Amino acid sequence: SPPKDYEDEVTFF
Amino acid sequence: PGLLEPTSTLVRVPKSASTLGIAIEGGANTRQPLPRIVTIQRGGSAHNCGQLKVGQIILEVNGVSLRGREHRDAARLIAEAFKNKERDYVDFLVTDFNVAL
Repeated sequence: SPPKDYEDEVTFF
Repeated sequence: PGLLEPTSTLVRVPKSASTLGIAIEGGANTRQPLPRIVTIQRGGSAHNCGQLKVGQIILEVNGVSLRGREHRDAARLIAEAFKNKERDYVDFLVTDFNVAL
């Protein structure tokens, strides 16, 4: 899979 | 406060729901070097607490600094703080100023 756009990483808790 | 002295606030979030109910973005090595709150979900512990706001920057979790932590590392710290059964709350040190202190 292509590398993630790290800048746009969002995590929900 | 002056621009060089951003205010920070300690917010204690009781674990009043089964989820914390926030989303964060950013982390070290991104253009948002400290995690920023982007969502507060209704019905989650953070929303119930009423003191966290979208846009706030999280400086510390339970006294542990998030400075220099990449997104995944910061997220793991927050998730573990919520999961930790030894405390029925999570302490967040937050600031409304979008600066990398």
